[in-house]
Amino acid sequence: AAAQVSIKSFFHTV
Amino acid sequence: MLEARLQTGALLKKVLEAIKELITDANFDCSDNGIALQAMDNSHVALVALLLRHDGFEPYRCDRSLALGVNLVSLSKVLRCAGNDDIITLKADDTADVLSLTFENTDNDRISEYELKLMDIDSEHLGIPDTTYEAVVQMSSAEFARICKDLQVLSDSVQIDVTKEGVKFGAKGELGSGAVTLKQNGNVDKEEEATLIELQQNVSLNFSLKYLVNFTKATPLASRVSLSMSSEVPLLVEYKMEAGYIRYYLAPKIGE
Repeated sequence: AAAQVSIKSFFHTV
Repeated sequence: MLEARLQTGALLKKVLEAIKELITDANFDCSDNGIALQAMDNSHVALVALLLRHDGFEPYRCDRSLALGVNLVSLSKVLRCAGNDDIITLKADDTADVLSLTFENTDNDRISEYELKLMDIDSEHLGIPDTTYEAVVQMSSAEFARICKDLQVLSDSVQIDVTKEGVKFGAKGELGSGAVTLKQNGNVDKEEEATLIELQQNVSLNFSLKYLVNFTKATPLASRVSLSMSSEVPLLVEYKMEAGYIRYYLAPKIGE
């Protein structure tokens, strides 16, 4: 099955 | 200090209903621009960004920026004490240890006042880059809610395929499979129900239905929803309000 990615891997912390 | 009076208090009740299951605690960031909130869900799969612009309130006053740390379940419980037609006023002073809420009925002969204890929330703020999406689908929010709910019967995830002909939502599971296709139909009489597609490139992406169903709790806020997609980036699901928006970002499911 497809793996769920974390949203944090797309948006950087500011 | 903050003072924000909302003529249609029901809006705030609906906003809370739209976020409270996804997020437990969050800062309401108040500035002269309005009231904003950004928070990830506990498992860091989805992000909610809310904006209630200052012009949605009358009056709106915020002398200096304030972060009001709120337990959303508690706030929604207090908001259940407000009538749907009540005018809601939010107040907080600069020390921001409580949020005062006043509910006035339309006859102005019943006024209720509540105070909600605030908390310190050390939340991460994420920078969301401006993105040009490969596909943007605008459709009826009620239709989107129905499709997500229907397909959840079959599977935990949905595959969304967008071409210039239409958008297809498909799910496969142990009991079988199902798909709903909406054709692009910009010429229909009922503008509210039209499905419109702006496409740079066909996309095919997988997302968790559990989160999408959760996002559709915002359906009472807007008759339309937009789904913005590009390969291997988070889906943006946006509900626009008269003076603001609620945006949900959902990380895709990747690989086989």
